[in-house]
Amino acid sequence: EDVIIRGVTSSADEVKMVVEGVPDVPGMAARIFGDLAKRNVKIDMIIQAMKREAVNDIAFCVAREDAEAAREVLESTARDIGAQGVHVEDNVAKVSVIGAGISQDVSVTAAVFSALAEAGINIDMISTSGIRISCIISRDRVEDAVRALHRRFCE
Amino acid sequence: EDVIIRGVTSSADEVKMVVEGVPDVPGMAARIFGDLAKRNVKIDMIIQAMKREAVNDIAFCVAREDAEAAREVLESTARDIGAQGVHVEDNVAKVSVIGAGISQDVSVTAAVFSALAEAGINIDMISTSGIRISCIISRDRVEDAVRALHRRFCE
Ligand SMILES: C[C@@H](O)[C@H](N)C(=O)O
Ligand SMILES: C[C@@H](O)[C@H](N)C(=O)O
Repeated sequence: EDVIIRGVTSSADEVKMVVEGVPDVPGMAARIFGDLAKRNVKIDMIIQAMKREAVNDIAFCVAREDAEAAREVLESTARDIGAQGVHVEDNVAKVSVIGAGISQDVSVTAAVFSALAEAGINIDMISTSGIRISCIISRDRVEDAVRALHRRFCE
Repeated sequence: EDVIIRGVTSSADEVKMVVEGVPDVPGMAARIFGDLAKRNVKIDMIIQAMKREAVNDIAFCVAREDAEAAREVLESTARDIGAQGVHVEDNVAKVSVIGAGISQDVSVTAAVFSALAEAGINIDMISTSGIRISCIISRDRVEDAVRALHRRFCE
């Protein structure tokens, strides 16, 4: 059936955080997010892809006002669990295209990525699920990205 | 506000595919999913985390009946775009916990991961967004995972 696009959203208030080289054994993700929960850090868009040589990167976004507290927690947790380090990137933005069933429709998914590609925008992280396709891009391209996605899907 | 857990779902019909070492330049994701769209491959849960030395892994799940067609497409596309290779894993399952606002609640997120950790289940991939937290785990642990998550959230 046809996917009905509900809209395009963006948020430039995100800071990207990555715990690099997390040992790929049970309990590590629980420990990282358990420690963040103790400091009441608001998180969004957790991404863990494929492991490489028995370690894995766990990436996610935090609200800018929580970034400092999150960095402190993560640096101490990363040491405790033997991860390789913590990487923080502040100049990112998230753009999402929303629509029921969108993430299972491969031609709509390809169209989202090609709208960004034609605008010369590099995709830094990707997360899709159910009703949304989200991309992390460089913050200075967020207006161009929203315009490109609007033109492709909402006009 | 409190997150209301709507339920726990699982699917063992997934095959995990990863295009490894994709050059981190605009247009690569558009090319990969454009080629899959030509073969009408049904996809789910696309994940791209942090790049390492100018390349990135793009992971996703396909329905088992599409896995062979998807592998053929990806091996040819990976060669064309100069990616390092294609990795296919058949013995995986997806478990998800569903609830409005769940992915922004860090203590619920930590509880999902710790329920799996206490059952000794390793988390292979993670994707969270809006109403769901999804984990890819080994297929032979899917009953244990669903039982552990039900016990933690639905009883
Ligand atoms: C890397 C991390 O996710 C680990 N596999 C865990 O289960 O916690
Ligand atoms: C790796 C891939 O996502 C690339 N950065 C792109 O924009 O297509």
